[in-house]
Amino acid sequence: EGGAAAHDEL
Amino acid sequence: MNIFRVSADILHLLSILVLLLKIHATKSCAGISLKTQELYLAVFVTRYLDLFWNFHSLYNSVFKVVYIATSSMIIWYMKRHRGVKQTYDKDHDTFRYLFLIVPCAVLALIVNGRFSLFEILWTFSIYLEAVAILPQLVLLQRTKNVDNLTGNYVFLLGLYRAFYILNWIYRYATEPHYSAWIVWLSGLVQTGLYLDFFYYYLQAWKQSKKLQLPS
Repeated sequence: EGGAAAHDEL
Repeated sequence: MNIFRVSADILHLLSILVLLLKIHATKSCAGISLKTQELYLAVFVTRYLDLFWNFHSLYNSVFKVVYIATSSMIIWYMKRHRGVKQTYDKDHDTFRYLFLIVPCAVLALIVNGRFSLFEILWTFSIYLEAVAILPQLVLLQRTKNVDNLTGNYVFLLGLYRAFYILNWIYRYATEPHYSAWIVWLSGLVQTGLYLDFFYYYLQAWKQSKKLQLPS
């Protein structure tokens, strides 16, 4: 997954 | 949440406050690229669309609102404020931002985590943020003499994503299944664009001289 884990960042 | 992430967000906020301070206190936006500010507003609006239905934390929501509000305020100052808009360096701030927006949009359509409207807009915002500083860097290069507050603004803004890189390393080491390579690569590019500027900024700081960029 390219970026799903970073959705909790700004 | 870790110390790197919090430091990064505070640095980002500080950079914006320094810029607002410069504009408000000196009533001048000389050396500031309106193109870059408009790109940042586009970044924030496309990334934080989920503000109303995706509640993650109060921390995140407050920052999202603050980023959208402050970048709108900066643009308002530069375009509408009677005194400030006259100091805008229109003739030097000529970067064609479609050259950034179109490739980022195309790339977001091709390379994304999931093919859905909000995921693509979010990915677009990640790509666009990486390169949004370019009009500002070009403007600094053209005007050469950089005033203190503008120099500090760009420095803090560059440092912010560098701290995110530390946060990603930390999270990768401590959280199982934490992976976000689109964000990591974009963040590396984003920070990389500042390396040249960091070099001259730190040189000037070490010699306590005014920041001057070479041609």
